[in-house]
Amino acid sequence: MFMARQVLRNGLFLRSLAPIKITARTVASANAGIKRKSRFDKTMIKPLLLVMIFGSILNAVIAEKRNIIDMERKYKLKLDKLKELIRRVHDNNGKVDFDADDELKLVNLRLGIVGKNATGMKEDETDIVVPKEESLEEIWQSIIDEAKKEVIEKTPDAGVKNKEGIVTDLNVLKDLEKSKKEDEKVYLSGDVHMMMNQPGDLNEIAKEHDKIPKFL
Amino acid sequence: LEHEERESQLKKEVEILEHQLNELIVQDKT
Repeated sequence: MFMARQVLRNGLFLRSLAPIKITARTVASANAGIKRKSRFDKTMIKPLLLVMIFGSILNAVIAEKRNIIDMERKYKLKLDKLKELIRRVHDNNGKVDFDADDELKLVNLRLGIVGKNATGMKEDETDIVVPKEESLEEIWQSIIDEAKKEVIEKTPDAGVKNKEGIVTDLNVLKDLEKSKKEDEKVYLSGDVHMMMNQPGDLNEIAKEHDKIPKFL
Repeated sequence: LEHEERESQLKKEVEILEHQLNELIVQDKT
C-alpha cells in the first residue's frame, strides 16, 4: 500500500511538474533561436568588412600600378626619341640637320614640360603647360568687352526725352505707335467662360463641369 | 617608394642622353 501510494504521489508530482518542464523547454528553445539569429548577423558583418578593406587596398594598388605604367611609357617615349636623334647625328657623320627643340617639343608636351632648351631639363620641369587658362582668360575678356559695348550702344536712347520728359524724337514716336497698334491686335479668346468665386480656383469649376476629366 | 625610385632612374637616363645629344650639337657648331 505504501509503495502504491508513493508511486501515485510521484506520478501526481511528476504530472504537476510536467507543465513547468515544457515551459522551460520552450523558453530555452526560443532563446536558442534568438541566439542563432544574432550569430548569423554577426558573421555577415565580418566578411563584409573584410571584402570592403580588401577591395579598397586592391583598388589603391591597381591605381598605383597604372600610374607607374603611364609614367614609364612617357619616359620611354622620350628616351626613344633621344636615341633616335643621336643615331641620326651619327649616321649623318656628326652633322646636325634638325632642330632638337622642335623634335622634342611633342615628347616634352607629353611629359608636361615646356622645353626652351634640350639641356634645361631640370629648370623647365617647373613650367607646366597651361594653354587652356590663357585662352579662357582671353574669352572672358572678349565677353566683358562685348557687354561694355552693348551698354554704351543702349545709352543714347536715354537722351531722346527732353527736359520735361516728353519724347521728341520722330523715330522713337513711330516705334511707339507701331507697338501700340500691335498690342491692340492681341485679344483674349473668349470661347470658354469660367466663373469662379476666388480667382485661380479651377478645382471648383472642374467639379461643376462633367465634361472635364478628373485628372485635369 | 618604388614609383619614385623608378622615376628618378628614368630621369637620370634621359639626362644622360640629353647630355650626349647636346655634346654632339656643340661639336657640330664648333
